[in-house]
Amino acid sequence: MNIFRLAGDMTHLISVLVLLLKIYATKSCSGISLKTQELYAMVFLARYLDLFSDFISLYNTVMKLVFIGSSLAIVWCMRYHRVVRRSYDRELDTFRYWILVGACFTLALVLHEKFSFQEVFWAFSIYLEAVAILPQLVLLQRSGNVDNLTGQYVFFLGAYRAFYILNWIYRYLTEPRFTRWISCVSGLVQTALYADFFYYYFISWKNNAKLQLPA
Amino acid sequence: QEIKTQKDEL
Repeated sequence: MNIFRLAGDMTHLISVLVLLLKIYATKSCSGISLKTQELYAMVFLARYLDLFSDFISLYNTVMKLVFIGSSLAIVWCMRYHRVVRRSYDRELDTFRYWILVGACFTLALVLHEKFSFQEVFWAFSIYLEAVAILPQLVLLQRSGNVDNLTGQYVFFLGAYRAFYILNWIYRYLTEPRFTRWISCVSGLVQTALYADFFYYYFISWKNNAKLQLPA
Repeated sequence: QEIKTQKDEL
């Protein structure tokens, strides 16, 4: 564990807490893409198949349970909670994400570290996470003004993978034979997808204005 | 046996 990875995990945890706070405090999920939340639930379920087979550390196990539990809870809340579900922007959140799921799974069948059930699903989860934010970014552009908590949620979600890139550079420099090409390339693509969001987020922060994404 | 690259990251 290094400071970059810890910062990345904490930033990821903060993004989940901000989202839970928004939904719990405002009893509303307006501006949140259910499709991105469902993609993230798939990412965690596919990635943490080794949850019960490989014990790495208490930290690792606890964090996996937190990410799986929170993503499923948010999906449940947005689908079935009688108050929250009313504020879901159903007509704006129309990204056909099964194309993404199919493409990532096909890619994982071709490109993986080892051709085993667990490794293929792990690679699938890495590729899927890289594009999971797309429905959310599309929804933000369509829904115009973005409330603060939603903006912060997306910001922290994007920042966490940037910390992971620093972590991979650090590990590449300090650990012999450390290579995680699948994670690195995917992580770069994932962070790049946030580039324009980060730009408009910074502008809104500098001008102390509401976050506005151009339609 | 090839060591399974341990997935120690989240």
